[in-house]
Amino acid sequence: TVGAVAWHESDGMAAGVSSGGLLLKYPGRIGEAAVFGAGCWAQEPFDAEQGTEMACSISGTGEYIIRAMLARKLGEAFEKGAGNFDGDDPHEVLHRVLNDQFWRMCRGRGEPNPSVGVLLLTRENDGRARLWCAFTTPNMAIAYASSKDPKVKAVILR
Amino acid sequence: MSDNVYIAVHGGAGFHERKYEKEIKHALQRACKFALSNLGSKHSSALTMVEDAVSSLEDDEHLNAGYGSNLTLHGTVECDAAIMSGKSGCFGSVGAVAGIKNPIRLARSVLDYSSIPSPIGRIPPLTLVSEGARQFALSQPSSAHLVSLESLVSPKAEERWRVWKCRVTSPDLSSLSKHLNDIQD
Repeated sequence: TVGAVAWHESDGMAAGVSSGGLLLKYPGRIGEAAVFGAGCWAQEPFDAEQGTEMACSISGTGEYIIRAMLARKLGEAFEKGAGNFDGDDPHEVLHRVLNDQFWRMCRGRGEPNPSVGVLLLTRENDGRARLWCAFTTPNMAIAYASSKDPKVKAVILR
Repeated sequence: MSDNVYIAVHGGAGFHERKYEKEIKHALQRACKFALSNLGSKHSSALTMVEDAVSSLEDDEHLNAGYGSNLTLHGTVECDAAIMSGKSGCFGSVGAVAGIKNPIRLARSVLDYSSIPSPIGRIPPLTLVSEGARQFALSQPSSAHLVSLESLVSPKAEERWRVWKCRVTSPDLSSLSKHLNDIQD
């Protein structure tokens, strides 16, 4: 699975994901990368009071990510009201959604160790973009750059 | 580079073998550079940056998407891809589609198609799958071009498929499920 998140002054946030799926999968099986609200999400609140601008791209065990509607769940967690977001740190939001919601749902379905990786881009009210990455797998490969700092940094997080 | 932009990519959460670490990092760097290369053009946007970055990653054989994807039980490549705009909330995706070089570009075509008002009030699709997605690609002038099914099978993916396919028939299935999950991306 591969993915990207981006912010551009012309159209704000966007997210994408693409995957060959699981090795030896049944022909016709689709994973989170094909499902609305599961593999990627991008949102722009009407105004800063409504929540945080964000985009995320997700990788992992597709069936559980689809059941959790994980990408949309993350978007809702950054909305005021709906996701009881009150400006807390994106690290806390990630921890809450992955631990309390996703992990618990998987455990409830007998999956003790679900694989999931999230790449998340948020933008603060002061215009600064911040990049977050959370994963439960042995590693996750990421890279990032900006117009201000076009030298690409690539790292395999372990 | 005039526009004010940010781009980030990932090569999957899972198990990246150390011996391919350099190739994987190069693939991720190429994707970011490609996404930044079109800035300043009138088509420059976050959506186009995401589409360009992901299509670059799909072309790399070390990553599980596009060329070099994991193979199905029958030894074929079937891909999923999705793209979403934060400003408009528009979304497009394809699922279990075969013979498409860059599935993300086809997903973008589905998204763009959904923003064209239908003269007969037809509700545009969020997602197209399998043969229907291929037919849609044929009808779209500029989207992901169709390729032969075999051209998306990389030698490495085929080798990995052989190793694990024959293990599926091995008597000790329990060991398979534990390790098979560990090498998915």
